[in-house]
Amino acid sequence: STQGAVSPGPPSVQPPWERASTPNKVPYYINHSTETTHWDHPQMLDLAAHLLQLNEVRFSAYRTALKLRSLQNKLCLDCVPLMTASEAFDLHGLRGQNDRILDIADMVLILRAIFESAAAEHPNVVDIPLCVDLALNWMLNVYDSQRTGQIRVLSFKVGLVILSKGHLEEKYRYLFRLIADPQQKADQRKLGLLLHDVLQVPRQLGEVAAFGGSNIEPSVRSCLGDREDLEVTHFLAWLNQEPQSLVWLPVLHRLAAAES
Amino acid sequence: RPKPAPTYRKPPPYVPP
Repeated sequence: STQGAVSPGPPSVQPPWERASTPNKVPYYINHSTETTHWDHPQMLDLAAHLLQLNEVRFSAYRTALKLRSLQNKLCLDCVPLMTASEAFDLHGLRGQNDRILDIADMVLILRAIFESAAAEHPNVVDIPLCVDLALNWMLNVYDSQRTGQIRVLSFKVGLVILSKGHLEEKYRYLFRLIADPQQKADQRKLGLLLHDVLQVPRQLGEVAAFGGSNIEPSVRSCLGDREDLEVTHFLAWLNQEPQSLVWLPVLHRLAAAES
Repeated sequence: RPKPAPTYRKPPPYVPP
């Protein structure tokens, strides 16, 4: 592992904390005071403690939405418009590359571009090194718990877009476009991959049981019905019924809209 | 009651500076 200087720019942690990397460049955090090491950034550990307190909230969709809103705020993804994330993905050659594997350097490059753009609009809110490290931390927690240092492009895009700023239908349409073929249709396999990646988000929050568990087959069957493949209108019609497996996402949007 | 998702692999052990 490499302790000490890791990436250029100011560090996102202060003593007694230090950021280091494994041989496959996965960041981890050293606490010299407690002499411990952690995959989670110290501020992610604080956030996790806050999210545990939210377990007292009774209703599962509302509870999950509160957790997601806290996460969105902490990671400053509520300052990242969906288009900003989408443009960053395109600029880094990720369009149509769902199965390509991203390594840590790729992810950091894309996250940096995203948060530099967000910081231009919200300079007093977005701390770029911190946001990059927290977003990377969250994405690895959701899609690379074994810390191999690799995430598929589809998963990376889904994880960021879900928490980005945008209208609910905009997110739904974007998610569909990720799996649509040139005829704007998606098959059962691709729908399954998409729903699997979407459901990893509440799973990481300990909430997957509330939304039907991690088996996405019932959701795939419910969405497709008798069809062999899916068009965007069918996908939107299904989502507008707020199926149980995904109801946490429209509830997150209602929660955010209600804040004002 | 919600359960945390487990992380199976531990980070590198602590090494004093």
